[in-house]
Amino acid sequence: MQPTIASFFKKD
Amino acid sequence: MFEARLMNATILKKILDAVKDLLNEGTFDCSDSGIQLQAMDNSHVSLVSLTLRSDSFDKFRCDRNLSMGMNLGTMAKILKCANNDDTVTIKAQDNADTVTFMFESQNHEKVSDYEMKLMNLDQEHLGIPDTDYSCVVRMPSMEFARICRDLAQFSESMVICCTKEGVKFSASGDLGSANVKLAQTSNVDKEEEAVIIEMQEPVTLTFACRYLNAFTKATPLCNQVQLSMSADVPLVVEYRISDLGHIRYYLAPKIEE
Repeated sequence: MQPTIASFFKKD
Repeated sequence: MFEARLMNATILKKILDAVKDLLNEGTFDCSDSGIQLQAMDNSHVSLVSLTLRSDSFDKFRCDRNLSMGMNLGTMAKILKCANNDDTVTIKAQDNADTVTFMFESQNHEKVSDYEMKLMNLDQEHLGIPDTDYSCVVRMPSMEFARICRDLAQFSESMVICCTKEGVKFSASGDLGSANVKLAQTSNVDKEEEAVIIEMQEPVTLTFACRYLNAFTKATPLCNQVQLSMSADVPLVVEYRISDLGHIRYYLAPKIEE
């Protein structure tokens, strides 16, 4: 499965 | 007023080539310290982070912080209009809705300017945590590009396995399988040809080849590329841009269903 990058880095 | 000048258009052309396949548009955040761009690709799997330091520009003036949303396809078209040895000046007024690219030939006899409309982009900004990576590999950027291209023929995904002995890139699919092992360089004569591994713990991660191949569009920017990896966190692929800054690509690893 390919997770999104936003699932690793939080919104500023 | 914002004004940034580089004596040579080549580097800016290479930077655009390195991002335009992943990003259609992006916001350039300009401040006293320089220019930053952070944007996710359309599918939000990877993140591009570009930093250009103000002190490395031939001229840099930024009176007020400025965010300029640009269509990168249009910007690439405009930069194609510059000769490699032209001086490039990027200019914008405060609160302007356009940006101007001015190109000046070395003999100062030809001056052209191109004005581009700015866009209002509602982009998410992500906080990237400081991470101590388990493995950091430095290797020739051409070699990395070659491996990504070769292995993409076999599978959509590539496994990168890093131990203190070396780094192994593997892909397997219906056609067959491919493995490329690089050992750490024992005797570094030329730094740009070296493979150097700093390992705290061995790491094995799987990544989509199409993104890795997109990142290698930055190869002309630097002889060496740096891959930083830890279990279950995004890979960082970094290219330094001479003394001007760097471009970092972050890619989420694939996980088993």
